[in-house]
Amino acid sequence: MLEGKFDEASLLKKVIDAMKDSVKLCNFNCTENGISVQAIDDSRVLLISLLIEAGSFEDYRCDRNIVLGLEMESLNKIIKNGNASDMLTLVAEDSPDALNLIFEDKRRDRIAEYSLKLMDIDQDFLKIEDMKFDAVVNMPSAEFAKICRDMKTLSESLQIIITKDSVKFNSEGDFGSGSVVIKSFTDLEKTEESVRITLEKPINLTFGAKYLNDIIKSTPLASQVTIKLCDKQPALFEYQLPSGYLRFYLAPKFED
Amino acid sequence: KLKQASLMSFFSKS
Repeated sequence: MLEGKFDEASLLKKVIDAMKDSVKLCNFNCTENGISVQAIDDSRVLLISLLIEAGSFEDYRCDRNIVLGLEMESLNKIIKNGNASDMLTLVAEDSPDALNLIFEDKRRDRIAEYSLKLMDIDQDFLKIEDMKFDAVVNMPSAEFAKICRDMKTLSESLQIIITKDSVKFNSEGDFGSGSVVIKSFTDLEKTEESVRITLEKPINLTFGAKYLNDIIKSTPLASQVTIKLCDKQPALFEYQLPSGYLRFYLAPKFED
Repeated sequence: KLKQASLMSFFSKS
């Protein structure tokens, strides 16, 4: 049996909000360590890897491994009905045909209970070896989100160029072009405002702006985003959860 | 002209 209680529904609300536009159907794998998901978008360009460790829950137990096949849009409809500050408990039997979601407000005078039908989802599972990266950028997630939104107004592609101590986001469109340069920066008082660049080799990669604008829906989850890049390889965008992560692997664009 | 790569050319099914 699975029983996982979040102190606040807001964490799962944000996670589902970040995923629902990229993937429609997901298997949520529940083990004693927590809940994990791997899902690929229909175009097979973006892969989502979610890990909500048991430590992200106030109470968590899962005696036997359970797979919950969930339709993200339906899950989102139910999740939206709960208040962000409600306690949220996920409950499923050992061989479940439904996931129960219980929202309780903190004063315990209101309990809302929902049941979501499960689906049998046949999904490819991709093996992601330990990847080596040539460049790692830690930057404020809100800053990254603004750059992705701004650059998308110009072009469907966003070029990321990393040299020693700066990251250049470059966009070449039909009616004009634009770029934003971010430099390494340490804010000792507000560390979440800092930009850190760790570089082994210079990077010049191009990504689809549409996918980046899906990824930045994770912004409310974490004040910083970690971007890991390697020449001619998928990039990794990571948002840390209190205990766990939401990762996106994005395939680059190449010269034809 | 840029072409979008697929993740399937980088990762194998397990």
